[in-house]
Amino acid sequence: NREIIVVFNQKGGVGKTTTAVNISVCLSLLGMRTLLIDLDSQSNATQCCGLQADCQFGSYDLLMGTATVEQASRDTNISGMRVCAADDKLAGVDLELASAERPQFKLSEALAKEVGIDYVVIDCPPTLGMLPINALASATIVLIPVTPEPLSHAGLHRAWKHIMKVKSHLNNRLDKIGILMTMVDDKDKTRSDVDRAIHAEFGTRVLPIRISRDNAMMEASGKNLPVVISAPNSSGTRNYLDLAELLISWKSAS
Amino acid sequence: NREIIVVFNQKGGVGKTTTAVNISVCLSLLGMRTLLIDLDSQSNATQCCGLQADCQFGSYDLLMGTATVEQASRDTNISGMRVCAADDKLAGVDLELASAERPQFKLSEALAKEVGIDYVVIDCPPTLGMLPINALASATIVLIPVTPEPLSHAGLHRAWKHIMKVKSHLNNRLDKIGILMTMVDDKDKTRSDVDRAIHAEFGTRVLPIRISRDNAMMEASGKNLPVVISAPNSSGTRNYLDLAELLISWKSAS
Ligand SMILES: Nc1ncnc2c1ncn2[C@@H]1O[C@H](COP(=O)(O)OP(=O)(O)OP(=O)(O)O)[C@@H](O)[C@H]1O
Ligand SMILES: Nc1ncnc2c1ncn2[C@@H]1O[C@H](COP(=O)(O)OP(=O)(O)OP(=O)(O)O)[C@@H](O)[C@H]1O
Ligand SMILES: [Mg+2]
Ligand SMILES: [Mg+2]
Repeated sequence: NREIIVVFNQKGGVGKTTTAVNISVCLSLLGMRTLLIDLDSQSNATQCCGLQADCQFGSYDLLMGTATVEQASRDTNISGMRVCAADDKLAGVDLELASAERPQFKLSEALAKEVGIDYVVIDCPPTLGMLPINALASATIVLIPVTPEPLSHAGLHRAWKHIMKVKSHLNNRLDKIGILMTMVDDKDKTRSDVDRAIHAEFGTRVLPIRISRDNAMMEASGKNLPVVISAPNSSGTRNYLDLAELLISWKSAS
Repeated sequence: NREIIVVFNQKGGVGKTTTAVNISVCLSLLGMRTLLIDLDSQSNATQCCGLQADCQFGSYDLLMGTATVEQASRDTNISGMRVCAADDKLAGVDLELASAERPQFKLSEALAKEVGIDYVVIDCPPTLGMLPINALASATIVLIPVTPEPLSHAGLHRAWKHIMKVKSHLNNRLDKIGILMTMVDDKDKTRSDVDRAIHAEFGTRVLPIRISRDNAMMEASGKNLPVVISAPNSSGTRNYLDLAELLISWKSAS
């Protein structure tokens, strides 16, 4: 009954971090005990929650098996939400795990021992390496943020194939995959065309909740805050609250 | 006297590919024999030049030493410009090179044997792995595309530290590093603030040429064309032509 939501896309700058941070906040505000795991050595998600990437245990140690979830995570200002912070050591994980046994399952094994969490949300770096593979191997839900631009559209096809490969080889519990349109701008013809093409190709796999382009998102990151906290009346906040409610509704439905 | 220009930033979606493709086209149009190397398994640069990521030799084979530059590159519609295409095999390079000798110098060694090229331009994936390290180890010039947004600003600091590390450990010929502001939008207050902060911190390291936000860039990628070809009268084209001329002026100056 615990859900592990992985936010994945190897294409850069499509709103993975913004999505991971804000759905974690919204799920917590809606009463769910939530753990956000920042798997990106850029530590953007960590920063957006107002935390430092410092010398304490974090997601690197969780992955390498040298810390429990309890040790590797920290409280935030949001009741019910904890974060496993990222740091630079994550950049070396591909090499470090190359000689390990079952390197793709380090994260699932670390999470398996954990109780008392309703939702785990994982922010992935823009790569196809061992970090996203670990995330996808543990996922029950995958969200693929996609912007309505041609290169992002091409990236969606690649991301889809990659997820299907991980599903068939490593994780048959992965059954919910949702495409999340981000930075939506219906006034722009080229973007609406890409939007339409994605809907035509992926149908019901495209989530009914769309995240509009909203400057408040970018401004929030400059204050090291989630948009839900820094701009509670913005369309960005409404969009992510709606998305969190949609995710929660999946749980009671299944 | 040959220049190797590396377009690098581990932050995603900041315009690396758009920059690599368009400065290659502009340098060629200005009479320079140019080689564009797509080092990203997403093969966006390859696609923007109208080429397929197919079964022929490409940048993967160049890197692994199984093809020469001549064998690994192809002509384009632009006179004087050739491209080493990317493909999915690049995604496995970090692991494959883990056990190799001098793994950071595979690209420099492959390029060292090549004559008859004025400019090599290398598009990097948004990572800190072995592919950008190979590129940076061979670079004479590094361009860091940066968008005027807080998370991109944080990414610039990381990118800068990483380049300095590579310079001191692996490549002391690397002396020209330029920060390229992309998707500039002077009408937006938050973005102008970030812009100003970056100028205050990095001074003359920020290039005088700035790339404005221009929908023509995104539309060009949808036609598998560089913006210089699909929209020759756009501000994007003017910006990249100015940038290419600036790069050429550095050569005669030094
Ligand atoms: N809906 C939105 N409207 C406007 N700006 C947005 C929106 N969502 C995200 N942004 C901004 O766009 C930029 C990219 O977003 P973000 O960093 O979340 O993407 P990412 O996929 O995590 O990037 P990376 O691939 O580098 O990890 C950031 O500056 C962010 O603040
Ligand atoms: N000056 C610009 N104005 C408007 N859109 C732009 C501009 N430059 C690039 N873009 C668009 O922004 C998106 C990201 O650009 P691009 O793919 O070049 O970034 P990138 O850094 O190479 O991304 P990645 O990290 O995934 O490799 C693309 O859809 C591109 O067409
Ligand atoms: Mg991110
Ligand atoms: Mg790119």
